[in-house]
Amino acid sequence: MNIFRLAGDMTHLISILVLLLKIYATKSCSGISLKTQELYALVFLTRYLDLLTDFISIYNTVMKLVFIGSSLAIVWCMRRHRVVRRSYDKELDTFRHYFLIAATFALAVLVYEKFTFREILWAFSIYLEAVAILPQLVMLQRSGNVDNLTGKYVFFLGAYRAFYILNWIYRYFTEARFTRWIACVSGLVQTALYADFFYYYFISWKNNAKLKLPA
Amino acid sequence: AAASFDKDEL
Repeated sequence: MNIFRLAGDMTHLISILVLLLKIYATKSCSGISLKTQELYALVFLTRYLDLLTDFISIYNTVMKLVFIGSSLAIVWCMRRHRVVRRSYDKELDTFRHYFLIAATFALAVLVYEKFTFREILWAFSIYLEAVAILPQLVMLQRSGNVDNLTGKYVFFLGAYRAFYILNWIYRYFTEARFTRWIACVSGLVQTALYADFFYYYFISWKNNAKLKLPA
Repeated sequence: AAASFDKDEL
């Protein structure tokens, strides 16, 4: 564990806490893409298969449980909670995310580290996470003005993988045998997808104005 | 044992 990875995990945790706060405090999920939340739940479920078989550390196990639990809770909330689900902007959340699942799974069957069930699902979860934010970004552009907590949620979610990129650079130079190209390339693509969001987020922060994404 | 599944990152 290095400082970059810890910062990345904490930033990721903060993004989830901000989203939970928004949904709990405002009893509303307006502006949040259910499709992105479903993709993230799938990412965690296919990545943390080793939760019950390989014990790495208390931290590792606890964080996996938190990520799986929170993502499923958010999906449940947006689908079933009698108050929250009414504020879900179904007509704005129209990205065909099933294509993302199919495309990333096809890629995982072609590009993987080892051709085993768990490695294929791990590669699938890595590729899927890279594109999981697309429905949310598209929805933000459609919904025009972005409320404060939603903007912070997306910002922290994008920032966490940037810390992981620093972690992979650090591990590459400090650990002889460390190569994880699939995660590195996918993490770069993932962070790049946030580039324009980060730009508009920075502009809104500098001008102390409301975050607005161009349609 | 070096777990074949050496994914120690989240």
